[in-house]
Parts: sequence; structure tokens; C-alpha cells
Amino acid sequence: TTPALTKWNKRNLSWRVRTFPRDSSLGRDTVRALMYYALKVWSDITPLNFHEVAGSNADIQIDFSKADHNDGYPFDGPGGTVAHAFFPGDHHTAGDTHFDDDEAWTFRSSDAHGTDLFAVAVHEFGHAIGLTHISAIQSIMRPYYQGPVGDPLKYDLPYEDKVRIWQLYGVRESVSPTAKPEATETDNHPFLPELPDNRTTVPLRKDVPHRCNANFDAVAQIRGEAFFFKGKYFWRLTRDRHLVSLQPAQIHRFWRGLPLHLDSVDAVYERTSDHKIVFFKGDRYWVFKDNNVEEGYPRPVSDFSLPPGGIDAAFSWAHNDKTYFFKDHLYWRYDDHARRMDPGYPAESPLWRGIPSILDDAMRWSDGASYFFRGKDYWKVLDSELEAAPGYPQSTAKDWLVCSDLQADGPENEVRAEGARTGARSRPGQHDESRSDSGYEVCSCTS
Amino acid sequence: APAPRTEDLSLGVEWLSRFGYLPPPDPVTGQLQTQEELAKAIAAMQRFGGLEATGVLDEATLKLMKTPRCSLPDLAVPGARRKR
Repeated sequence: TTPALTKWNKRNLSWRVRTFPRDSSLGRDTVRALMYYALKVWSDITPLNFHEVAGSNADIQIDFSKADHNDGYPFDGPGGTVAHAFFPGDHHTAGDTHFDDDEAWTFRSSDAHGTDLFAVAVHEFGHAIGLTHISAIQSIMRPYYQGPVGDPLKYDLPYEDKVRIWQLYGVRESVSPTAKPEATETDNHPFLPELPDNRTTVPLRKDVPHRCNANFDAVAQIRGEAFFFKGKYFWRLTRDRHLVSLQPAQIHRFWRGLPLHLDSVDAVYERTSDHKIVFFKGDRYWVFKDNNVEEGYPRPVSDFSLPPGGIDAAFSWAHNDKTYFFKDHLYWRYDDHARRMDPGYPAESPLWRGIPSILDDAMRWSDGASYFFRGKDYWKVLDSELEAAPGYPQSTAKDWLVCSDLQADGPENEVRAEGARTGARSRPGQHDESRSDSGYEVCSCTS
Repeated sequence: APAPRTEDLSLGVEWLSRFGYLPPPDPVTGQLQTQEELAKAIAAMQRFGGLEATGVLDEATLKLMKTPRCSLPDLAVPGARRKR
């Protein structure tokens, strides 16, 4: 007898590790990374997207519990039952996944020492998305623990499991049902230590852009804060224009649901009608409620009556509450409340005099002014004015991203400049990439 | 084959009920099962676990029952089936 099949009707599922193992050699970041990779095993081949959230409303709540934990499936100490998960559905526990905290959870350890958390998590998340047990010896959905399954970054599901999950959700675009997937790019994903430890930081990638010499892909005011996007990264400034971190955060680690392969965005703005955040890239756009993508996206930009090819910039002008889209020398005026383009557009040349005819992006700011960005410069237009304020353009790096004149010329000067700013002395020829010797620490928060 | 020890039989019946091979305990008869039902359940468990389906609670079957595993049942609990 096979239980009735259940599956998720939505394709974007949130997850969260609510409780961590208490006496484990695995650090919290390692546990989170293993959960990420175990979910990725399934999302790599199906149109499901998983994103980690901090709140209590995650679809998949992950807990490490002991003995009876009030769900009808009590754990039984070391050995025996090691984990379980609830099938999809409308019940509030649907998708929830529990691991027995009495097991000796391991990662990259031999079979003889404990239970491999990644292997068990892949199995349990199979249940969480609707798969039942199967007797096939090769299947990860066999009910018995069969030891570690190898490197989480290279794990490939057995064919039986692929077929069964495809029957539920279909095949992910770009996945061939007959081809063995190639090893994916790993440097986009959480860091997994060689040996279990309690690392709390993720090493910076080599392709991280420098805020002091970047021309930004997109700039937006979101919930009163400024966001500067460049490539796969963004910087965030508080309402009083303090940079949250000198190091950028990865876009997809904060904006949950954007495709991992998205290498940049074209334009971003917050809708005044419902305060949702709209991301544009090429012919497509995504709508976010807070930092989670809404169901049904991406959608074509033709929804806005914009032509194919995408846009360069988008912003909502405080003066008339209309949204302006820019592409090359053209611009459009859109009514977000009526959800339609105003007649007579596109028009040529921007409405505002003294700003470039081609923009990188624009935003309104809480001082009532509008800011237009192009290259390394920005222009300020005061509320209701139709001309850039005198004295502009100014340097975006200097005025918004805490760079000195020296730094704005190039990142190679940054150590010297920041050392000078913080009062630390740099010896000639010394290259201090970590800046820790100057007593200057950098923190980066991505969630 | 030698008859299984009482504690093994008890463990086996509890295990088979928990993972969906035997119906849940009857309120009148408790855990009592007929020998035939028990043998069928053991055979089903052996087939699912990749063992030879003998219906006998032998060493290999008991070893598999003691293997760490997922808490969810392998089969839908028979007593939980709905009427048409």
C-alpha cells in the first residue's frame, strides 16, 4: 500500500534551523550549510527553490529534538530512529524536519563514527517535499541509514529518486533527465569546512567588487535604506546614510528566491502602492514581499508595457508618486496604483535637466530629493525641481560609500587610506588585506 | 529454524506495527496477532529491506530491525485506510 501522494503547490519554500544540536562537534554554520546543500540536492533537479529565513514562518522548520517531542514520533536515544519529516500539506507541521539530538551527528567522518547529517538530511527533505520510502537498494529514500554519501558539493541523487521527484514536480529548466549533472560552481554557496568546527565567517570571494571604484548596476531606496547593487553583491546604508558594512553582501543570500546564476540586476525600486520591491534583469522582473520573492515570478517586463530588452533604471518620484523607467535615451512614466503606463510614453531625454541622458539607476531619498547615478558620479535634484542642483555631479563613492579621494581612485589605495582614517600607521610596502593589524575589523551580515 | 526468543518477538511485533507492516494494536486483543499475519508482515518487511522473504524472524531480519533508520512508516498503516 502506497500512501497518497502529497506535494507542495508553491515552488518557493522557506526553511530555517530552529534548534541546533546541543552537544555536537558540528558548529551551527556547518549544520546550516549541510541543510542548504541537502535541500539543494532536490532543488538542483526540480523547479523548487529553497531559501533560508530567520522568522518563525518557515515552511520547513528544522529541529534537533530528544525523546518525546510532542509530534507522535518520539526519538529513542542513540541508534534506532534517527530523524523524520512531515509530508507537504496544509497542516502547520507540513515540511517540518526533526533530527534526534541523541545521535552523534557527523560530517566528513567515517561510517564507524556517528551518523552522517548530510545523508540523513537529504533523505528527510525527500519526505518534506513529498517522497515516501522505497525499497530500492540504491535509493536515498530507503528507510535504513546506509552511511555517508560523500561530498555534499558533489552528491548526485540516484536515478530512482530523480524519477520519483520529477513525477511530482517536473524537471527543472536546464536539467536534462538523461544527463548526469556536471559539478556545479561551488563558490556561490555556503562554505563547508574541511573538518567540523565552529566557523562563523565566510571567506570573501576574489571577484567581490570594490565599493570605492564601482559604477553600480542599480541603486534603490528600500524601506528607507539605500541599496547599491553591483554584480552579485550589494551594499546597504541605513536611513541616516551609515554604511552597514564595508564588505558587500551576496544578493541571493539576502533576496531569497532570485536565481543563483543571476550575475547582476538592471534596476530595483520599491513600489509606493504596496511597498513590494521589484527587481529587473533583462526581459524579466521579480516582485519581493520583504526579502522573499513572491510566487509566480519572474514575469516578463511586458507586464509594465515595457518593450523587450529590459531597462537601465527605475525610480518612484516623490513629487507625483509616479514610477519612471529609463532605457538608453528613452523614459516611461508608469502609474503603480492603476498598474498601467501613462499615455504618451516613451519620451526622449529625461524630464530633468542637467542629468545624463543615459542612467545606471535613480532613487528617491528621505530628504525629498531624487538622486540619479551614472558611472562613478551622481546628481541630486531637489524635491519638485526639474533641474540638477548646482555643484553636481559628485562622487558616489565619496558621498555614499565612505571612500576618501584616494580610495575612490582605486582599491589599491584603500589600506593606506583607511589606515590613515582610523589612525593606524601603515608601513611602506605593507599589504594588509585583512586590516586586522590596523585594529580595524570588518563585519558582514547577510541575513 | 529455532523459535525466536520472546523479547525478539516482542521487539519484532512492535517494530512491524510502528513501520506499517502490521495494523495498530486492536483495543480488545492488544498486540496479539495470528501467526499467519505475523509471517506475512515479516515477509513484507524482508522484501522491502532487500532480504529473502521467508516470513521467519531470523538473525538477519532482527539485525535489519536494529539498523538506524527514519521514523516514518514504510507502508501506509493498514488500519488507517479510508472507506470508499
